[in-house]
Amino acid sequence: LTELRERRRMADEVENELSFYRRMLHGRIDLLRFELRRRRGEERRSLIEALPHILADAPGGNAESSASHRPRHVVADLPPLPDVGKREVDQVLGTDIFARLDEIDETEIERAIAGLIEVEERISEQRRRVQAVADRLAKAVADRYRHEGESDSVVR
Amino acid sequence: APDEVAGLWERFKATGDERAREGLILHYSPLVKFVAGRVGVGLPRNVDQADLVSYGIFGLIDAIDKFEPERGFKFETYAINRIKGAILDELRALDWVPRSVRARAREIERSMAELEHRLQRTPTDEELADHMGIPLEDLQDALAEISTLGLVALDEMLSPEGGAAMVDLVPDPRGTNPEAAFQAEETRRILADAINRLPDRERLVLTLYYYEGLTLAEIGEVLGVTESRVCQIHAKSVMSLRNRIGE
Ligand SMILES: Nc1nc2c(ncn2[C@@H]2O[C@@H]3COP(=O)(O)O[C@H]4[C@@H](O)[C@H](n5cnc6c(=O)[nH]c(N)nc65)O[C@@H]4COP(=O)(O)O[C@H]3[C@H]2O)c(=O)[nH]1
Ligand SMILES: Nc1nc2c(ncn2[C@@H]2O[C@@H]3COP(=O)(O)O[C@H]4[C@@H](O)[C@H](n5cnc6c(=O)[nH]c(N)nc65)O[C@@H]4COP(=O)(O)O[C@H]3[C@H]2O)c(=O)[nH]1
Repeated sequence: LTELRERRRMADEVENELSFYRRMLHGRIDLLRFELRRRRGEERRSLIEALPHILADAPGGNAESSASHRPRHVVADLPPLPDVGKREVDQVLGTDIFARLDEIDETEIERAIAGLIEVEERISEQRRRVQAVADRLAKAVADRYRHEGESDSVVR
Repeated sequence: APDEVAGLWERFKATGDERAREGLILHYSPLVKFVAGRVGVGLPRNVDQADLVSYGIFGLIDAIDKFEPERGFKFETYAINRIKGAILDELRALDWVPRSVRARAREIERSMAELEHRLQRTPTDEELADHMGIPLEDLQDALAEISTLGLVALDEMLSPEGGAAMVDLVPDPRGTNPEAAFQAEETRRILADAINRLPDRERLVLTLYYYEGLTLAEIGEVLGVTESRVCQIHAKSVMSLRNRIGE
């Protein structure tokens, strides 16, 4: 069981890190998409005014029905991010497009969005795979408890 | 390039430049999406995620205004704590838990405290219902009603003056925040002792949820009960824990 837990903890750590980057990418993509609509006259509010609308998730989606998305204990803390700066996701997130938003044109914003979406799709796919591993290990831990009861207390 | 962000910090901290401040808010705003998404887990449907985000943005702006870049700390860690604090503060201030449910929860908690003191252990559902003079089904309906309000909400409901939310007290198996971990060490030990003294079923639900990170559905499969029953047991366990830690 301890070995199962350790493998699960490592899968959770990677899942946590991927989820964090994924949410950063989502925020960035949705902000730039709003800015494009604003420049095209489809939105009247400024980015700052519309922030809650831009960053909130669409209520429910089909998430409520999908079996795997049930309440679980999550901690809202910054995950340990190894090797920051070396990876592709850090490059796309590191650029500070919001420092020079009014100096760049629409095509550059469209290009930035396309680059972010490409990285986001890869990260979401990796996340799905790690979640499948984490869920299998969670099931194995659950089975151990069901068959053997609680051998040693993990609560310390 | 990341040095442009440093340039924003320099300009904002040196001259208070509003445009630099807005650039920083936009650059770090996805952190609010991350925190609001996670604090929102288990909250009831009537809490709008866009509201959580707007409370979180005030926390982010506060963090940007107060941050001192020269001290060499990581802004993201500081910002996430301020964002989380701002959302939880606002959740505690809101009176979104129906009064009747809040009153019922108080009544159950009071009865539990009396029985725990008398029996020196957590009462069974039957003992609790008997003590309150209500049928067992009514008690379980009341627990179900309280638990459907969501898992974080339970703490908020039982301590409106702002006691530490369960989510802040439980050890984070990922161990990301060493300073907070050091401070919380004592609280954790008290919490662990209290959990280990709960009856088997209650202890198992808390262990599997907070320490083994299982979902309510997975815990239901281990115990052989429905997910909503797990939620009720969780609600009762948190109440019992609060009584014991409060002593
Ligand atoms: N409750 C819950 N459900 C989850 C979670 N992760 C994934 N899902 C569910 O699984 C679907 C597919 O997720 P994906 O493959 O990451 O694929 C996602 C992702 O690549 C992207 N996406 C998701 N959220 C956002 C966002 O806020 N902004 C942007 N720009 N893209 C997003 O769009 C795709 C479709 O998103 P959805 O329509 O929402 O559909 C999502 C959602 O219903 C989770 O942690 N919790
Ligand atoms: N092992 C495993 N772990 C999982 C699974 N789904 C989510 N998680 C993890 O559990 C956290 C909470 O998920 P949630 O309760 O659905 O709560 C989610 C959900 O309400 C929302 N969210 C995230 N992605 C999406 C999405 O694509 N669509 C929608 N509609 N909501 C999303 O944001 C909240 C926080 O998301 P994150 O920070 O990514 O944090 C997620 C993620 O780290 C899974 O199937 N298996």
